[in-house]
Amino acid sequence: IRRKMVTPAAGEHPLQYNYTFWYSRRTPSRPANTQSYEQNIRQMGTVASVEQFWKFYSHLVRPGDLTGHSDFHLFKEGIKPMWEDEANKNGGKWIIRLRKGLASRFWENIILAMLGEQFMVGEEICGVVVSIRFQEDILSIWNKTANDQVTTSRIRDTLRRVLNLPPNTIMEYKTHNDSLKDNSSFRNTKITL
Amino acid sequence: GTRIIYDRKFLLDCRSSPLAR
Repeated sequence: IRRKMVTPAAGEHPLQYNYTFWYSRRTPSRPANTQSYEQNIRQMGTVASVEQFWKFYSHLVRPGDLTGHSDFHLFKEGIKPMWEDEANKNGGKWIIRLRKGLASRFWENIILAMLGEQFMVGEEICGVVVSIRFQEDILSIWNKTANDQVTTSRIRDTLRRVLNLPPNTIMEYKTHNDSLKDNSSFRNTKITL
Repeated sequence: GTRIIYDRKFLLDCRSSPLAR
């Protein structure tokens, strides 16, 4: 499929990268295999400037108002929010579990940090996800190289700062390879305090 | 190359620009 190239318009502030919004929703009874995941994920739009981002974002439902088992993803253009994508296959993600009611605020803050290039880890950031679940909501940030400890530590420390997380917040990291093996996004993570 | 860095306050200020509506 050919898509129109998205570029900043005159007077707009360009972003370092273009980003694409995705949405996915799963019926809990259905198994989360790769095929059904790919079928359930939908590309919503791509932005190239700060102004285009706000225009798009302001019309989206806030994640805290979503119901059921659904996710918003914001990824660099060209990277699919899937473990198997070329940019993700050696990567992993930091996970922050949020009690109900916090997702919308944290989602906005993590997006602004990513769009503003606050993480200072070169090309390493792939995208961010907010996952709405029944008991809790989950925020994740995906990076390219799971075994690069300098990068993953810097992402973790930046997250603490930009999200203003209390010092005792539990941070969990999971490689996409491990997610593929146990076919689960958020189980069996490595916990860091 | 140079990196385009924006802080949170700048990004939030852009939200009220007519171009962002």
